[in-house]
Amino acid sequence: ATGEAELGEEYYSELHDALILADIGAALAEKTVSWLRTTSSEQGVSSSEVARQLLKQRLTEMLATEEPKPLFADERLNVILFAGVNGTGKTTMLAKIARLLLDENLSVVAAAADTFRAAAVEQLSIWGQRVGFPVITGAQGADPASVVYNTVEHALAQGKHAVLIDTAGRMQTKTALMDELSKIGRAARKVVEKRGEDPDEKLHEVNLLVLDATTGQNAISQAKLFSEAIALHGLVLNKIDGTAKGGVIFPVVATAQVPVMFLGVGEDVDDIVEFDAAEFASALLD
Amino acid sequence: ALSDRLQKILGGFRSRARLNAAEIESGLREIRIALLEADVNLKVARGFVTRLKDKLASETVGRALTPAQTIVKLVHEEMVNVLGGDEAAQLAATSYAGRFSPMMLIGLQGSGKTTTAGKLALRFRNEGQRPLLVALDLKRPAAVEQVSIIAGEIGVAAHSGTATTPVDLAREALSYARKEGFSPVLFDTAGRLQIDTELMDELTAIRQVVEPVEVFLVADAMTGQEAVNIAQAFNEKVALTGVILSKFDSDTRGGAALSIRETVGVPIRFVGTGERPDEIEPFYPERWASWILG
Ligand SMILES: Nc1nc2c(ncn2[C@@H]2O[C@H](COP(=O)(O)OP(=O)(O)OP(=O)(O)O)[C@@H](O)[C@H]2O)c(=O)[nH]1
Ligand SMILES: Nc1nc2c(ncn2[C@@H]2O[C@H](COP(=O)(O)OP(=O)(O)OP(=O)(O)O)[C@@H](O)[C@H]2O)c(=O)[nH]1
Ligand SMILES: [Mg+2]
Ligand SMILES: [Mg+2]
Repeated sequence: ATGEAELGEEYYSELHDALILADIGAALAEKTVSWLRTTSSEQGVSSSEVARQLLKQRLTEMLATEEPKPLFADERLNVILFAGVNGTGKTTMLAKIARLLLDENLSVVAAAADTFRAAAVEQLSIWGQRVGFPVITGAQGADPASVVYNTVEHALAQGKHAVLIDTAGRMQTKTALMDELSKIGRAARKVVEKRGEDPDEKLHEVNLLVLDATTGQNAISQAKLFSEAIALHGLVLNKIDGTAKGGVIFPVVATAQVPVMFLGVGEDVDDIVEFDAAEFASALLD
Repeated sequence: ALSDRLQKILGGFRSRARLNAAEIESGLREIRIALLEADVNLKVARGFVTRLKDKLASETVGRALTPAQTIVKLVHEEMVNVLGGDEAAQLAATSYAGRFSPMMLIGLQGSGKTTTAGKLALRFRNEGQRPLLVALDLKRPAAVEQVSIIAGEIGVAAHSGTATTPVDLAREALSYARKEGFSPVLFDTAGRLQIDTELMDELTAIRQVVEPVEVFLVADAMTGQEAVNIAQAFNEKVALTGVILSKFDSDTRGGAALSIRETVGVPIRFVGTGERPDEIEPFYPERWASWILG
């Protein structure tokens, strides 16, 4: 259909459904549709093509945050921590980011700070062998923060560019595990302070919350509670190669005010894409 | 919580016998929003609310209940009804004793299959059986090790074969299990996307070899709107006998339970409630309904 009738009730109702099915959530779906109604009438928009452009623009803006921290900084020890609930793809994403850094001729060492789950250390070690980065381990059941501590000490002594920290999956509702994560997050700074140096000068810390694109509204709770345990600097959205659109990322970014840095698009080491808000918004509307 | 929101909207006790149209509308709106926020599939939420509307129109508000309490009671009943009442609890009492029982665990990447395989194996061991864990995931780094470590922790045997494809490995493990008298045999498969034709075909091939008495889809309890499509695709490829929802110890409302049960018609058999091998229990619709209603 073309012309005035194009932006009628059926259009808005279908749009609302599409947003819900993309996991954007009931509240944001409603808000977005009412925004489009108002804006379309204000701007005299009657074609669905123009409406789509407006919508894409709006969604792209929603994903913008202030002062995003870069993944990497020169002249400092880069410490990148991978956190999130169980099974979201943290360990695999660590290997992918290690690959990116190695491709830039940067030296990388990983801290196997998941000292809990069966074969977690073995899994990371195999990635280390495949991709080409050393993995520092501790005893099974050891304090994860101590593994990070040892790895950062080693990295400073050896002049490495980056430390990548693999942490155990944990439910955001388990206070003891969130406390453990806070402790893990402080370990790198402790090493630097013990040397009598300023962590803010010596370290460039990036804490990433790794989310699964198939997750529904629970991602909002994950972002909220994880950000209370450690400062979050970036989000990773994995398994976007599946059929889930990952629309929950919109309310997550709105509440956590943290930018999406990467998308995981498969199980191989090069299945990683640097996040582009406009492309993501466009894909969501398809 | 939904019941609190309904209470706020519909107020206190009253002498009128029925809810008026406006009250029903606002009550239903709250329910629809709560279901969507709980990740219940859009179509399922709509259908649920439509059925509820008919029930509410003819419901008499009890003397001892507020309108909100009346609605909550009906919603609770309808949810338990859709979810199959106590069918999961009854099925959990299934005895596999005396019959060779191969079982498959399938699902998306990271959903909790391997951990769940260990949980089921421990349950069967505690029931006096001789289960065997079989790792068929040759792709994920250290997947086979993960199974053997879990097996060691729970005192259950794990098969370690020499075959180099999942189908051949399944065949090898099956004959080993029959020969050594192991049962149930739990086949842990690699995570895969339901849209990956090659890997979905592999699942069919494994099923033909294994001839399972149970095929469990292990799905993440926090799965969003795609839960139905995912479950449907797996069910069409390898007929499911049950769904196990993992990670129910998060604060997710787990709307996927309602969506999958209603659309795919397969019972939710168990829920995973933690990472330890004893953290699994039969699915109780009553509990789930109370959890969603808050
Ligand atoms: N399809 C797809 N699978 C992925 C992606 N990222 C990871 N996976 C798979 O998801 C599963 C879980 O990945 P892991 O890296 O072990 O996840 P994790 O968050 O470290 O898990 P835990 O440490 O147990 O919490 C593995 O089978 C991975 O191969 C992705 O982007 N796409
Ligand atoms: N909190 C919690 N964690 C769980 C539960 N079930 C599994 N996990 C965790 O979820 C993560 C993934 O579990 P796995 O058993 O490796 O998942 P999988 O489906 O075998 O993964 P792939 O083989 O890579 O597809 C691990 O960290 C498990 O410990 C559960 O019920 N609760
Ligand atoms: Mg991991
Ligand atoms: Mg597995």
